[in-house]
Amino acid sequence: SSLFVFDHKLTMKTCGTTTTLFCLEKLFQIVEQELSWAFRTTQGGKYKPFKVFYSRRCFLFPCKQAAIHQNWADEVDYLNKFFDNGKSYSVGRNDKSNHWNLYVTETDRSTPKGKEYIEDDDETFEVLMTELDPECASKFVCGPEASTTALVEPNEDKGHNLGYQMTKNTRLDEIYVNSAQDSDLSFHHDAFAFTPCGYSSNMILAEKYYYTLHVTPEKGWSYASFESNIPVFDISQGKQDNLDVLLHILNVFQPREFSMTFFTKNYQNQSFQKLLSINESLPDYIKLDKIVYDLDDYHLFYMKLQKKI
Amino acid sequence: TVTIKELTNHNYIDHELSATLDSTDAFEGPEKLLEIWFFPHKKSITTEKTLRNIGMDRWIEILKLVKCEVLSMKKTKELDAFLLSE
Repeated sequence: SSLFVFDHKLTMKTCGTTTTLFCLEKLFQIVEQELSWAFRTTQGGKYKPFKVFYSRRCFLFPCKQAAIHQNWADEVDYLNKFFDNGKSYSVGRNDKSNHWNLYVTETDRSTPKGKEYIEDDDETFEVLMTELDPECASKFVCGPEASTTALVEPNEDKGHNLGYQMTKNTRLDEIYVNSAQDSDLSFHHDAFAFTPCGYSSNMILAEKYYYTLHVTPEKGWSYASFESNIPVFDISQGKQDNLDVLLHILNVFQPREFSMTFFTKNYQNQSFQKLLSINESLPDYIKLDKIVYDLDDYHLFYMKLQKKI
Repeated sequence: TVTIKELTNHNYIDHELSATLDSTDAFEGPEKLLEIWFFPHKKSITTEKTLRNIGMDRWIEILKLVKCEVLSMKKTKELDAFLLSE
């Protein structure tokens, strides 16, 4: 799981049976008390920040989730207690295992803009993979019979050391061409290998862009996720786009199924246009769903694919 | 690519949690993803303090409600990246 805190926004991504939405009340209380940020509206005491996104794919074991997280409708009800301008979407096939849910609030254009009003040219790319190739998944296991072996010095932090080595072994630090050492862009890395298995990493490019990976390699419910806010086409000066990024990730995990989402404010975004015609670039996979949403100030691309038998 | 130096330049690391964390019972990979934009841009913030002025103890308190703990954290000029348990 990961948390990214910027001056003006935060992103929290948590797996397992975490109770993500239960932080909302405390978070807004702290923001109000410690930063003097007043987002509570007079009517009904709800909050009106600039924008809120909450999303997740369908769970593998929904019954094991705590309280409100067992079903999407309850999560939406809970979110609506905090925000009064939210919309809920169920994207993709509405069956047990093939959809993705999104809750998004209307952009609050009345938010104080300050002297210099600039809006982030935001884009987010997410790939959610299930049924990983067993050999690929085994690279994220560090138990006694694992393929990952590491010499760890006494007193060193084993989880972080092994996380670093898993990153190097799987070349997950080479997803973006400009994260190469000879680039002018800074690159920070923090990874952790869980015992007996599992992996999480945060990587930061150019001080303000991140990508994060989380892997649950266990046979029977293997899963890996990738999320990035890196404007890859711009930052690589046209050498790379999100299709290249996707192909790199698929090569590492070789999932039987995966879905991807891409949010951008700009419909002409190179990666967005490339993803729209992605089919021929993935000969090993067949398309299950391909959907484009025009959401307020964002365009959303969703696609679900399955490996050919 | 990342260098070995990255192992030693954490701004925060919980060595005790790192040494004792056990993922044996992990079963649900799919994540819940929450993103809150308080302002459209950092330059839109009208007060002196920002989210990055919230202390580690407060984030620990917030994450406790989520059932997560902080394993480590790295700060850059523009963001704080927390790696969490779970």
